[in-house]
Amino acid sequence: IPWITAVYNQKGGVGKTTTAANLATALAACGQTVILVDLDSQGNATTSVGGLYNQGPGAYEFFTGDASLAELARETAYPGLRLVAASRMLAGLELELSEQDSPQFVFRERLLSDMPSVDHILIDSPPALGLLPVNALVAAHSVLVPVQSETFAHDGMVNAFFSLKRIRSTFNPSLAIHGVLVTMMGTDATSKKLDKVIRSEFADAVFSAVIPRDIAVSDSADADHPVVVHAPQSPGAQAYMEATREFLHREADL
Amino acid sequence: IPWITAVYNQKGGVGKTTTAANLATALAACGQTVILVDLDSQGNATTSVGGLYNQGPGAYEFFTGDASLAELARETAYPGLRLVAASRMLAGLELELSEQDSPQFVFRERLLSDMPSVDHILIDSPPALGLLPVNALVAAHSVLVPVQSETFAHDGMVNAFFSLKRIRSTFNPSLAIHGVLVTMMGTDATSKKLDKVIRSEFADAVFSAVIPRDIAVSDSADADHPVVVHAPQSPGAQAYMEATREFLHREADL
Ligand SMILES: Nc1ncnc2c1ncn2[C@@H]1O[C@H](COP(=O)(O)OP(=O)(O)OP(=O)(O)O)[C@@H](O)[C@H]1O
Ligand SMILES: Nc1ncnc2c1ncn2[C@@H]1O[C@H](COP(=O)(O)OP(=O)(O)OP(=O)(O)O)[C@@H](O)[C@H]1O
Ligand SMILES: [Mg+2]
Ligand SMILES: [Mg+2]
Repeated sequence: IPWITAVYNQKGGVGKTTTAANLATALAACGQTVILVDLDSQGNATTSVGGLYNQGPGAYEFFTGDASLAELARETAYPGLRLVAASRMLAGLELELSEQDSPQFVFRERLLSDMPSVDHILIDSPPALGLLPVNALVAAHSVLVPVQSETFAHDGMVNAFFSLKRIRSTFNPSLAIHGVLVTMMGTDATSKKLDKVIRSEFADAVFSAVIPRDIAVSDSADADHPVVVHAPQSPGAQAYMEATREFLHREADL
Repeated sequence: IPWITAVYNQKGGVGKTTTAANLATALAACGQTVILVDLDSQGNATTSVGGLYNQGPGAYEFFTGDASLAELARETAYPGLRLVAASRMLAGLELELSEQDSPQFVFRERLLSDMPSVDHILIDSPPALGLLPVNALVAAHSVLVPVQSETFAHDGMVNAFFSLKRIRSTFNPSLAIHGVLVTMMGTDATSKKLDKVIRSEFADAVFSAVIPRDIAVSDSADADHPVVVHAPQSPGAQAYMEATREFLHREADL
């Protein structure tokens, strides 16, 4: 049975998509079979692994029950990694779900009725705590919380963990914290201070791997490749490879 | 009657809050009377002008009709600038609104019933196109769209303008485009290329003022001051002052 991880933070622009795409690709490079699911109607995870946004069935059709996750998962250029792509239809899905009974469980129910035989399922979500991120958190075994070492992102951590506790107590008691990953780490004093503050507040939950701010990462987004493929020797790519190894170690303990 | 501007982009982390806070403070410094409204339950706009998050009535109480905007607007340390603060209650507001008739018009109706006598109302919203950003766009005379010169943010512009057209045709035909403001501009080739692409696609809508990526901006967030106050000689602050002058020029033409 696959291990399901939701990448979540309601704060915008903290590196959720960049983390989901690079982790998925690096896990596949380590020989794991992975399905990356893009629940964000912006479709950034889809394009970041070279997928086509808004073309053909994908995550929306999984919610509506038109096909199983395995049927919707498309091959990518990276062996072992398949993608369930985003489309513009996802933008209206939250409203559609809110009219159903138990709207928080739709993703999980569909998955349980036809579980794909892969090692990992990674789910990227939009910012905010709407029904799509909630569906991902309810279906997941663990949650990975990317955070920038910046003030607003740090302030948001309190709210993020507040929401995770509520999800755990009302919908998914077995949701484990896979960890907190510091991203876009700067070299300035404020960044370093906030990294320390985050580590003192969240202790062992914080990955020792830290993703530096690295031009190669934003360049790779422009090239429609994850940085671990586009610039494997770059500091950003090396850090994501290290974070992936740590991700697997942590999973063994969950 | 005040000029109402919504700061909007469904892409996360593009500088919506930083732009709303600095524009509001700089407008006040130019002698305008301003109310900054924080509709994001994360409360970043609230703290960035030194306000207290989740303490006392604010934006939530405006929606529920408990008090007028003028009554809820708190003094800040900056003469001419008052704040309608965010609270955690905003997180549940979208669901509450969705059960009402014409949920998109609540903010506008409340405002029309008791319009404060100030020059400007600026509204910061969370990422995504939920009912709170929609309420801001329906009540606004104009919309300011911050965008990073990065691939995902650029990709998101198509969706953002797609949503704005829909808002204009279904709810608020007089919503004008105040402009597109490029933020966190880097000095690398990809940033420069994307800035050119954005200018070729959005032409005159793009502000000539460009906000550079500047450590002083993220430091100011940590000091609970907008950068125009915290480090007025910094490149970031100077650019926000220039953008504010351009904002006023553009408004005269709308
Ligand atoms: N380590 C890094 N160094 C430099 N740029 C980065 C890094 N990680 C991410 N970025 C860039 O920062 C921006 C935000 O990252 P990303 O879009 O992955 O965040 P997100 O949390 O998924 O955003 P959203 O909230 O909109 O879904 C993107 O333009 C991305 O290319
Ligand atoms: N010009 C700049 N230079 C450096 N850092 C900046 C700049 N503008 C904003 N930032 C930082 O980038 C991060 C994102 O900015 P901000 O929070 O204002 O974006 P947002 O669009 O409001 O995010 P959200 O989608 O979560 O509401 C913040 O940590 C902020 O301090
Ligand atoms: Mg994303
Ligand atoms: Mg914000």
